[in-house]
Amino acid sequence: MNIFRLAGDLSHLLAIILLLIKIWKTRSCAGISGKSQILFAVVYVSRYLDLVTTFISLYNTLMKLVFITSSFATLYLMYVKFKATYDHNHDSFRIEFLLLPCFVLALLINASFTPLEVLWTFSIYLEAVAILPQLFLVSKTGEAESITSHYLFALGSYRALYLLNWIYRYYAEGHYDLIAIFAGAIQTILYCDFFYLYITKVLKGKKLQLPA
Amino acid sequence: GNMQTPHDEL
Repeated sequence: MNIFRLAGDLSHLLAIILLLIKIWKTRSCAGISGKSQILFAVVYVSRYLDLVTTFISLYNTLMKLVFITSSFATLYLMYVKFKATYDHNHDSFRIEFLLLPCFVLALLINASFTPLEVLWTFSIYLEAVAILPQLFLVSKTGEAESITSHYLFALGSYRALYLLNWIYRYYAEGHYDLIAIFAGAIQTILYCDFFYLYITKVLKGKKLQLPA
Repeated sequence: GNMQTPHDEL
């Protein structure tokens, strides 16, 4: 554990908490992509199957449980409790176009061809692109509430911090995982446009509004 | 390089 990894995990946790707070306080999931949230639930479940096979640390186990539980709580709020506020007309991204290619890629490019490892690899590829339905929704509506912007910023920062963690681990421990690094870089690149808007608009107190 | 399982990150 190093400072970048810890900061990344905390940023990830903050993102999830911000999202739950936004939905709970406003009693609405307007502006949030249920499709992205479904993909994140798939990511956590397929990645954290090792909860039952491998013990890393108490921290690791607890965080995995928090990520799985909170993603299902988010889905419950969106698709059951505040279903009426769900923006499904704008949330029209076809997630099978992400799920299938990620799965095929995981079958082809993985560290070892075992069920758990292929699912882990699938989750890494899928996480890289899971935010696309959310970014698509923001681009369709042309705007995002400030708390949604903070959520996206924290969620994007998490993998960017992991990139620093991987650079650190390469030099400090000689550890690297090319699959995670490659996917993490793609994931971070997808947020760049949003980061730019966040820094130039939201941090200056303006609403995140895309140019018409 | 070590492509290691178990994966120790989140």
